[in-house]
Amino acid sequence: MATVISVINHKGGTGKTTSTLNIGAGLAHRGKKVLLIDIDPQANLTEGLGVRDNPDTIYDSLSKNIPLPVIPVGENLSLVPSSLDLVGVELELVSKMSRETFVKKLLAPIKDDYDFILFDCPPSLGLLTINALVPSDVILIPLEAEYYAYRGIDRIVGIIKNVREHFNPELKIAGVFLTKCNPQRILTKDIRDSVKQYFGANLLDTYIRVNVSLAEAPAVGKDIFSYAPDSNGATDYGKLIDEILTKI
Amino acid sequence: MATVISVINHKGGTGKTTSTLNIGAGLAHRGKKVLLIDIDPQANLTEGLGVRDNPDTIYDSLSKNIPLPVIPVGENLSLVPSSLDLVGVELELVSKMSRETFVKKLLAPIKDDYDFILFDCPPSLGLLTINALVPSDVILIPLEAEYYAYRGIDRIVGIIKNVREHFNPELKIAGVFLTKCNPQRILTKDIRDSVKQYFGANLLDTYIRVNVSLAEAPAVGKDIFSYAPDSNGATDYGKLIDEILTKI
Ligand SMILES: Nc1ncnc2c1ncn2[C@@H]1O[C@H](COP(=O)(O)OP(=O)(O)OP(=O)(O)O)[C@@H](O)[C@H]1O
Ligand SMILES: Nc1ncnc2c1ncn2[C@@H]1O[C@H](COP(=O)(O)OP(=O)(O)OP(=O)(O)O)[C@@H](O)[C@H]1O
Ligand SMILES: [Mg+2]
Ligand SMILES: [Mg+2]
Repeated sequence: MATVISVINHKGGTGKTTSTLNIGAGLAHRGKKVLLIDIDPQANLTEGLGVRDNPDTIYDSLSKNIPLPVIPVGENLSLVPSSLDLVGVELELVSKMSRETFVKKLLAPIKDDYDFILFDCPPSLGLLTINALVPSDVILIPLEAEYYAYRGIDRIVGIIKNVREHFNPELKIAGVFLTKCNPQRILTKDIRDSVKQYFGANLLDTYIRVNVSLAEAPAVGKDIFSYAPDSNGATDYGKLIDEILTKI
Repeated sequence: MATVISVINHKGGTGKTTSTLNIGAGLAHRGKKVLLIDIDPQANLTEGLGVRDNPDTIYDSLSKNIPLPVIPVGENLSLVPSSLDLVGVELELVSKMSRETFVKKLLAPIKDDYDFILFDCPPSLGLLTINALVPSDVILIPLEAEYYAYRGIDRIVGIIKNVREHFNPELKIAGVFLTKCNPQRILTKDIRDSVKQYFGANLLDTYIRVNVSLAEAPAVGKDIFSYAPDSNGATDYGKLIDEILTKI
């Protein structure tokens, strides 16, 4: 029975794709069977894994109600790719019945083939993100220690409450973690203290330091453990996976 | 007659809000009458200018067809605030007639009161961004010198072509500029060369360096020229405004 995880934050550029890719790949390197689902029209996760011009994407499943296309991208690691067409699907889905549960239905037949399923969500709290939250067990929230990112956390919690009330009462936050973090910066310390007060034990101890290898790896379609195993990025994501596994 | 500028990029965290706020404030400091329009449900521009819990926002105008609420936020500087409710308006607008031109109609009665009008767009290429592009004269594209950001530029150009074809034949790109830039990084140099090849003369010479003052200023509701006039951020945005004014 898979554990389904949504990686969400409507604030842009907080490390959702980088985290989904590297947490997923890290779990796969540990022998877990992992499925990554790119539900962002930008399709960064799809490109970051080196997948180009794939014929079938999640757009086809949502618009034509055909099974989710699954592509192997590594040992124990598979991907449901995305495409820009997905921008249109939010508009197409909106007038359909039970538009919030499309992805849940598409996921049901394949869910038990995996140990972990991770959704990489777009920078918004619209219908695509809700479709990922409805079938999810837990949520991970990557957060930059920045003012705008901090101001937005009320809204994330608000949407989670809504989904819990209407569709998924068991949905819980597995953890909030700081990304692109420069621990010496005063602004970072201030924001970290405020986030700790807001989320309490949900704020994970592990944070991800700024590390250029993390920005370079997607250009060659690799995860951080394959691209730069001795980098701060690989160390930090390794520790983060350890901590997440204690919470799920 | 106002020059209407849209600041767009569907990639998250590339500096759209930071640029809209500081280019707008910089123009106002030079005596131009400026209106900033926050059309992002995250409402970061609204918060970055220190505006909290405003009764009327752009959501009210779009959902109830009432005039745009305009708030003075500084000398020569006004704001149309946003709110999270805007997330819902994309779904509400979609089934209405000429849903792409709602904002254009709301802007028409007040357009001539300003020299410059700037839209801060959300990290998406959906209906809200299109509503900003339809009444715009020019586009500014802040771009991080990162792999995912670079991969996304085809799509931005695609959407601009669509809007030009159906609604706004005069729409043009005033400039693409690099933000959060660390000129020594190899990845940055590589991406900068690729962007130069792609955009040619549209890539502005001025780039915005990484500068913590830019991240601190919104926490106190100030633009960079008021918060840290001698910082790299103020210098870079000052030079950027000079260069933009030669292009418009
Ligand atoms: N710890 C880090 N150190 C350095 N660069 C990073 C780090 N994490 C992410 N990045 C880079 O920062 C940028 C933003 O990260 P990413 O694209 O993963 O965020 P996102 O939340 O998925 O963005 P979006 O909101 O557009 O989906 C990317 O170019 C990525 O390579
Ligand atoms: N040149 C810079 N130096 C340092 N920090 C910066 C710089 N420009 C922007 N930032 C910070 O980076 C983060 C992202 O910038 P910003 O919010 O302006 O991007 P955005 O494109 O508007 O994001 P979104 O896609 O969520 O709307 C913010 O926390 C901001 O304070
Ligand atoms: Mg992403
Ligand atoms: Mg913004």
